[in-house]
Amino acid sequence: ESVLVRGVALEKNQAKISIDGVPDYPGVAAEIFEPLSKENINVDLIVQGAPDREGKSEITFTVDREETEKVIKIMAKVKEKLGAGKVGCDKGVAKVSIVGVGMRTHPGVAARMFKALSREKINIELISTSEILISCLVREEEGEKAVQALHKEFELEKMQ
Amino acid sequence: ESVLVRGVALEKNQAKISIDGVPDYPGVAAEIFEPLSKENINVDLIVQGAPDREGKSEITFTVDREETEKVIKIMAKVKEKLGAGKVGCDKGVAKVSIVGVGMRTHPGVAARMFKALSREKINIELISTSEILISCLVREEEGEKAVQALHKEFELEKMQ
Ligand SMILES: C[C@@H](O)[C@H](N)C(=O)O
Ligand SMILES: C[C@@H](O)[C@H](N)C(=O)O
Repeated sequence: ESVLVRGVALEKNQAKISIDGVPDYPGVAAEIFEPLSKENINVDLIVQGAPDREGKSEITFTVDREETEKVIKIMAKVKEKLGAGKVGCDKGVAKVSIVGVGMRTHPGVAARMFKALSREKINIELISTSEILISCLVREEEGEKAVQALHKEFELEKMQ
Repeated sequence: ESVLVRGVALEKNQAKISIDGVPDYPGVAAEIFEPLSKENINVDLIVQGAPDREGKSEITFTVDREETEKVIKIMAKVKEKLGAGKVGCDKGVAKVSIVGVGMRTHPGVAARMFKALSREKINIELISTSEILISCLVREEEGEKAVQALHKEFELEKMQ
């Protein structure tokens, strides 16, 4: 199928939460996200990459900014329970996403997105992708500039 | 909107590639993915979480298994160019995904997926999510068991 980049989306009302030094065995991810779901916290992105050199994992996720205090309290207990490392919280993020179809069979799309952001000297702080959505977190103050750079790169009108 | 988990998908023909000790400034992600796209490598998942304690980043991505050797060659040059840490390659992964809509406004879906896998003692090695797709990498030999656990949890018929 041909690739179609349909639009660029910007979200500025999120906070990025991370927990590191997390033990890497079955049940740990559930231990983190079940308490959040019990409190009806909406979680948007979740990323977990490769473990660190000690075999510990790190999970980063985004929530609505107004939930931050509630999330921090929950995560403090989770960290205790898991014997995890440190919980980080960053409210200064914006999520910039490219929405498309068939992006997996078109290797260049993610590369073009990353290149377009780098031309504006925008640092990419988190990446989470799927075939139809490539999302990056950038500094909130760079959000509008990021969107414009992507509109230009993909020759798009502003997504409504 | 109400959440609708539509199906579970399993992919067994992938390899997980990671690069750590990556400098965290604009242009680096492009440096990694442009050479891959030049060689027409299809990249599926890309995850980048929070930087490590030295401020270095780590990026993990998946490619079709038959591209592995080609990718490793490209990544060796990239690592050199970036002064990065180490390139890892793992062909023993399966990708298990939940496909749905409105999953973000239903905090429990990811938690239920993680819990269902943990009940089968399946370790989650990577997570990448969006509103309509939650993907986890597990050991390839656990792939079928993971799919069955998720069908059971979400009361689904096998996705065609
Ligand atoms: C770190 C976390 O994902 C763990 N591996 C689990 O399976 O729950
Ligand atoms: C690590 C990588 O994502 C880097 N921060 C960049 O912007 O390209």
